[in-house]
Amino acid sequence: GSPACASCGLPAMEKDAEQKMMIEIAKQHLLEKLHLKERPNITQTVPKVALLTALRKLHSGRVRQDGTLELENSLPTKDQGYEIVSFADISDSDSGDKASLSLTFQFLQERGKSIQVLQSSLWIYAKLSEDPHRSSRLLARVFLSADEETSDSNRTLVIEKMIEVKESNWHTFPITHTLQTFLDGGQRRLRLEVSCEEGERNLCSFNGSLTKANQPFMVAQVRLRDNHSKHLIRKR
Amino acid sequence: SLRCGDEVTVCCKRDFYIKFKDIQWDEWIIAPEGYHMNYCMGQCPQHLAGSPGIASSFHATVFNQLKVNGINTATASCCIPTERRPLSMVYFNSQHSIVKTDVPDMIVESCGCT
Repeated sequence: GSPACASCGLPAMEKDAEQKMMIEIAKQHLLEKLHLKERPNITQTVPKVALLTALRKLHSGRVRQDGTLELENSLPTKDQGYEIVSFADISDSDSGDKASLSLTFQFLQERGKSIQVLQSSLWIYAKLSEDPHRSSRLLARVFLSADEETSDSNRTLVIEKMIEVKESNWHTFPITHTLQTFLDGGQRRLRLEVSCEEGERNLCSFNGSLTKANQPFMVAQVRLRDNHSKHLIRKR
Repeated sequence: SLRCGDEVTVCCKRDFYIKFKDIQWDEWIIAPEGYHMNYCMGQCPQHLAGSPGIASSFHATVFNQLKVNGINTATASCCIPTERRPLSMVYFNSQHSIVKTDVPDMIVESCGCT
């Protein structure tokens, strides 16, 4: 172990005791820096393949041969920033006469902390159109659903855009403003509905037949907003 | 900057690495695989004050002025980090979202005397 600490008065410790103490200090240090009260308990595991797909989309990491992740530093910013990937709770819902993909995201904001959304996008995997006579482009729409009901009257169109359906592929839908408005409202459940209607089919619906790698998710780049500085400004 | 050996006398950096798998934290920390919580330890006798590398700090300047003027200071110089770098982390938060962040000043690269 180490000799007694001349400046801080810690007594000499056995090597094991010192190792244990250092590990506890490291744990507390990491949790404090990540603004976590305790280590998260992961009860449901996200399929690794979906995880790596999402992280690859984050453009913030290279996947090594052995499947582990090599991280790259983001651009240094004054405030600590976060990039978040959130996998939705998924269900297919009937809105009116067409089925649409219903995604629910859960958020937990610490009281007194507000979040600034720098950018956010929804990643949806659209399947290949099976009808060769159809146009290769399709109108995809994302709605914000006010609450559990999915009747048309409670939905607000967030974004619509034409997507290519000649092959199955990923498509992104920018929802920065939607997410910012949602977080500013202090709500906890964000419910989005995605419809890519081709006749009776929704090419964006996610069901068991697709591999877990194509699970829809949201990516957000956020920063903790410092309300205190706003007050300072007012004083000036 | 010196790297501590088994016998620590003068200010140096002690390497300390924790593998998340060893403490079952790899369940929620996706990357990296561990944390270099290096730290500084050892003595800073007066003739080492301000070495290496942080003479530009306010404290070192004051100490040096006092020394030059032969005023015997009662305070000792301290062994502190002189270089640090961020730690990039990807982890699950309590909502099972995946978060990536760069935590500034998490890894001590070198140590010196104030």
